[in-house]
Amino acid sequence: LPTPENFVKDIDAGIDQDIFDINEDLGLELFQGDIRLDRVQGRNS
Amino acid sequence: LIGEEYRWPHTIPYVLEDSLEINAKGVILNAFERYRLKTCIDFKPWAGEANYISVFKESGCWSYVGNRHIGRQELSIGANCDRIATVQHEFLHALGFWHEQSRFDRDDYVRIVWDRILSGREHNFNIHDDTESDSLNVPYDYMSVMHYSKNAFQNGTEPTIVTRVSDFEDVIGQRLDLSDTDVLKLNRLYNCTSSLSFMDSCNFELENVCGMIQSSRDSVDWQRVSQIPGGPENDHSNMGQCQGSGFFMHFDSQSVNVGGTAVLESRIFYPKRGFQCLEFYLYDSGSGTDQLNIYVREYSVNDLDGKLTLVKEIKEIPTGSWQLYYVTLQVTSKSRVVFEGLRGAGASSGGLSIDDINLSETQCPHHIWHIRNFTQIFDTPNASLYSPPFYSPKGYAFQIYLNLQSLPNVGIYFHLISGANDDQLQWPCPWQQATMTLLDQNPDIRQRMSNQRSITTDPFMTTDNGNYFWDNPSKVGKLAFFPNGTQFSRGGGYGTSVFITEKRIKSRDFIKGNDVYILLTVEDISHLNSTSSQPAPTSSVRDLCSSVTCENGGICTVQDDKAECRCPSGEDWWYMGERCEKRGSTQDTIVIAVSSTVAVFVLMLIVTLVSVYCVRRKYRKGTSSKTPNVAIENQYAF
Repeated sequence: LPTPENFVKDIDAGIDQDIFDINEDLGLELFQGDIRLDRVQGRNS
Repeated sequence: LIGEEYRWPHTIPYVLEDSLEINAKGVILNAFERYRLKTCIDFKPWAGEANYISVFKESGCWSYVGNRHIGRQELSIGANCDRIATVQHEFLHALGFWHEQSRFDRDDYVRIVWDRILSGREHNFNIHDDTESDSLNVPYDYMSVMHYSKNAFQNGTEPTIVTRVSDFEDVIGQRLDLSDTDVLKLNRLYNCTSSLSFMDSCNFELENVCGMIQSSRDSVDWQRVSQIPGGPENDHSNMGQCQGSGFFMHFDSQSVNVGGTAVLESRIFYPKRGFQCLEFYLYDSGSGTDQLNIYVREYSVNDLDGKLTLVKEIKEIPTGSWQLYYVTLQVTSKSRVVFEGLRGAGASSGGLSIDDINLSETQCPHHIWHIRNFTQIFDTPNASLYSPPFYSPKGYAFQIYLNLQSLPNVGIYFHLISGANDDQLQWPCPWQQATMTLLDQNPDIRQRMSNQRSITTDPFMTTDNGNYFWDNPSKVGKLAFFPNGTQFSRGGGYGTSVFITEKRIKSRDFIKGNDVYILLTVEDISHLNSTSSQPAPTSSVRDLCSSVTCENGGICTVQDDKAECRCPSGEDWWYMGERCEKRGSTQDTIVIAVSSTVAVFVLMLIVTLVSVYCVRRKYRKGTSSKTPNVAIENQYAF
């Protein structure tokens, strides 16, 4: 039997978002899309 | 990334921070299992090591590349990043890998179309030359989980990456699993010679039948054959595609009387984890009453012949096709796996055949949804399928919905349905993680790239009309019928409309012999809701730590029956104090040393000045005492 449209919840909202699309949508400006480069962490600027 | 300093130890300490979504925590643990199966990289909860990976939920999915030796090294699995291949991708960065298309020789294999790239994003397509990045003597890999997809950073609808071999255009950017080459590179980089949870894989192509032995205490031997007149016509590994090869093992039940047996024993294994999953394909061309018994033979100092224990009896085997079976084993010592074919009643026209055995120290899936004649279903317009009903270990009844109505995308959804235990269960259903895996039926478990997605039932989730989404299906579900006419209630479905594409499902071995398998596991992951990514704590540990809150990412551990905070630290910083509330750094030490030096210097200066002043005063006094017109009497000299 066909399933009514509203009876399923789609966690991807119909879009197959890759890692880079997700980060781009969030406005993240990471190196090559998903790489953090700053080596020093927890140090006072 | 070139440089030994960027390597992690083979066992990587990690922390799953509380900020992570509970589904993401479960997915990360599943990703670790894939690493354990294919590589020698292991993961353990952080216990105070100098450097560790802190997996947390920030904005987006990202990682650093390699071990930066900064103490707490962050890796973000943000919203929508809770996919197993995404987690594997980010951990490959952390292990020291760049993206595949940033290899120095990538222009030999792909063409970057610069004018189709979003303005300002061109830097994402820069390459690392071979002084910075080592390709580890492995060919360029279009199948890598580290490759961009063809539309990465596009400014329109045309691809930004065009593969020089056009067949790979839709292959790049797969988010299924580590490719063979990903595994090869990782194993080369970390000098792996074996993997942690893999034990054996056998497709019977070689005459040594993987070291398996025939028993002398049975009626007949299993035979290594490539076909049987009564079926199967070919093996399962190659499905008859390779002329002159494609072998399997066959027990000819025609040749023995009822009760006759054939016993095949595996080589000896030395388990490490104490739990195993045995997987194999079985074909019954006999009477339909033949039976396969699985035993384990465990050896001990006192029992050199080994103690034989029956683990599973496989009866009522469907005839005429290869069937996938999983058997859970719990072996802790030196042992063999034993396959016993047993002739049943009735006239036999063939027997039992086995092929593509895999043994690994992993958890077996709870259920198998076997979809036959998949190609025909696929070609039917607006097709969609519901699985048979299954029960989770907790007793929840569920069903899977496979949606083929929106091709080229294939959707998959998890539904709770009404079941026999509903009165005894907790509603809304709390924190059950459903993992749905489309099985890549490659004969070798290590070479599979199965497609997997997980969802978790959140008891607080509501629908538009205010009902709890995961409430009792009899209350919030809709009426439905099984094919036999039985009525039941089906709750709302939760899943993805983009589980896999038509092209991908037709690739690799997702469809084999026109059969598709969807593996299902539903487990209670409520223990991951708290700070529980640390090793499953004993109750006493949990009690002692329940009243202790560690600040700044510290974790509570029990030492000498006392709860203590272990505080995070880096190369040049650390937290300290009973609750990790104070921060220290090498800069502080320098400041203390310099200020102490200055203070001592100032003190010494003051002492010197005072001394000089006193001496001069005394001298002046002495001089003035020698002035004339003063009569001095009874003077003493010291």
